[in-house]
This record gives sequence, C-alpha cells and structure tokens, in this order.
Amino acid sequence: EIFHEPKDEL
Amino acid sequence: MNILRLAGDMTHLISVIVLLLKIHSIKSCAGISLKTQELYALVFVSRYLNIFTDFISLYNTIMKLIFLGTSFSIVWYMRYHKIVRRSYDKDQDTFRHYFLVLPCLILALLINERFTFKEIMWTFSLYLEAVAILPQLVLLQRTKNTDNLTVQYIFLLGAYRALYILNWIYRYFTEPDYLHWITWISGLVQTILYGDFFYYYFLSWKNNVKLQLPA
Repeated sequence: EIFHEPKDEL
Repeated sequence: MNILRLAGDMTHLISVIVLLLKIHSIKSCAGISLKTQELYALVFVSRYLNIFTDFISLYNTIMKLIFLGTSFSIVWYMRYHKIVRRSYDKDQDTFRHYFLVLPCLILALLINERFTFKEIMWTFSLYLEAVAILPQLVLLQRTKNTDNLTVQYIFLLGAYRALYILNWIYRYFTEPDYLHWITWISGLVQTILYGDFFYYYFLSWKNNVKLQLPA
C-alpha cells in the first residue's frame, strides 16, 4: 500500500 | 515538508494573490482567461475531495481552503462583478475548455493508481491542471497590450510547478518508497507547456522590454 498513504501535497 | 515544496506552495499562493490584487485594486481582469480560471476551480474541487476525510496538517487544510476559496472568488469576480466583468476579453477567450475536461476524465478512468472515486477524481485533477493554462496562454498570445501583473501571475503559476518538480526529485532521494509516476508526468507536462512562455519571459526581462508572445 505504498501508493495510498493520504496525499500530503497540494 | 522540505523547503522546495514550501517554496512551490508559496509561489502558487503569491500567484493567486497577484491576480486577486489586480482584480481588486484596478477592478480589471483584462488579459485573464475565465476558461483557465474555471478549470482551476474544477481542479481544486476534484483534488480536495479528501479535505474532510483525510487530515494531514493544519497547514494542508488551510491551504486547501485558500485555493478553493480564491479560485471560486476569481471566477465570481470575472462573471458577476458589475465593473470587473466589463474588462473581460470574452471575444478573445475562445478556447473550448470542455475539450480539455473530457479527455482528462477519460484518461483518469484509464490510467490511475486505484479505481476508486476519490482516486480517479484526484488523478483527473492532475491531468486537468497540467493543461488548464492553455486557454490563458492562447489569450496571452492574442492580447496586444498585456499588463505586467498578468505576466507576473502566469510566471509565478509556472514557477510553482517547476519548484514542485525539484521537490519530487528531493523526496525521491530522501524518502523510501516515494514513487508517484502520474503526479510526476503530469507535473512535467504542465511545466513543459510553459517552456515557450518562460523563454520569452526571460528574453523580455533581459532586454527590459514588455513581454509579447509571437503570433
């Protein structure tokens, strides 16, 4: 699940 | 958060402030593409669907609210403000923006990291942001007397994504498992679209003359 951490960029 | 990312966010923020300043102080949106501004409003709505579901930081939430709020207020000003809307170059701003929206949506349905609603909307927002500047660049090329604030606004908007690319490179080398191909490629395409503009921007800056894109 490396791709699906919460998106931290704007 | 690294300094490159922060610089990118701040450049983005300043670009919006410059645009609002122009609209607010001289009550004019001459040279600004409403098509591009509407696309940005759509970009932020589709990207920030996670605003209430995933809490990342106070900074993150506040910035999201600012980008949503400012993009909608710019569209409102250009469409409905009784003085500002008169300066809108409607006849010049003819780019058909729905021709950008549909292909981006289809591409997001085909190429994404995960087939969920939120993920597809996020991906759609990345694809759309990459091309959303096109109506603005077309308008810039058509406009004879572009004022300085419009040029600075476009430059800052391009600089923001260029700084994000440096941030991605930095994160790739400093964070384990940091791989986001879709974000990177869209961001790269977005920055490349500015290539021509950047070239003439630096030329006009070097020769100290007004920027005008060749037809």
